[in-house]
Amino acid sequence: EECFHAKDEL
Amino acid sequence: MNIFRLAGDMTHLMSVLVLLLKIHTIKSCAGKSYPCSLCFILLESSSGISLKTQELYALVFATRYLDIFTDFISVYNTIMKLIFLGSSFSIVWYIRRHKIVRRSYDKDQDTFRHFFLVLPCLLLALIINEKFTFKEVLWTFSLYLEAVAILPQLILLQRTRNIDNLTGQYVFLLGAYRALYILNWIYRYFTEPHYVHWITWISGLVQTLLYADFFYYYFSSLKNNVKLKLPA
Repeated sequence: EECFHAKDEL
Repeated sequence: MNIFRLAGDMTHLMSVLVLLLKIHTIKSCAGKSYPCSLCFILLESSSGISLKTQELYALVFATRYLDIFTDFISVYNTIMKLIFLGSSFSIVWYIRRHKIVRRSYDKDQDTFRHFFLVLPCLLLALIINEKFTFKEVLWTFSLYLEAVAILPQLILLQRTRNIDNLTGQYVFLLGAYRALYILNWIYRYFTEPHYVHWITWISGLVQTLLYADFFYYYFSSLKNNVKLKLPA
């Protein structure tokens, strides 16, 4: 979840 | 998604559109048998666009969006990634290959050896990263590279006598987008638990600080209503 969170920006 | 990040993405999109508009203007000039005075100026003077910066940005997006087909986040996210990838590579193609656009590119002035930016960023990404995996190291590399990718463009602007306002607006929008992203990171830090990404934050801060002097000259040229000029 944490990793997913980090890469939600462009 | 928060308003700062949406504003940042839209500003970034605007900067790409301004650049595509500029290239389209140069292209459309060539079609005329007797180029109009504006076209003559556009075709004769250098476009003021640094191919080196455009190539660095294409590399930034290529290494940043490796997960575009593996991790689906949202339609918006995927579409924006495709726009940034498509536009950055097509701008590089235009300046390199298009028979008219490349004439307006002044390669004698755009001499910054961007290899000297790529290698240190890669080495730094290998040393300082959140996780030592292929994707994570390249993602971190793209953050470091984006922070310094504007340098060839800023140096070219110092060498360019008259900066035409589309190029000035392009650089301004490109700097403003990352400044808005900093507001987005502050907002997310205070509203989302364990949202801490030092690497992203420091890279983004360095990137925005590199524009500091440009912003100063850009705003003072607006205020005094004079042509934008960077001191050599």
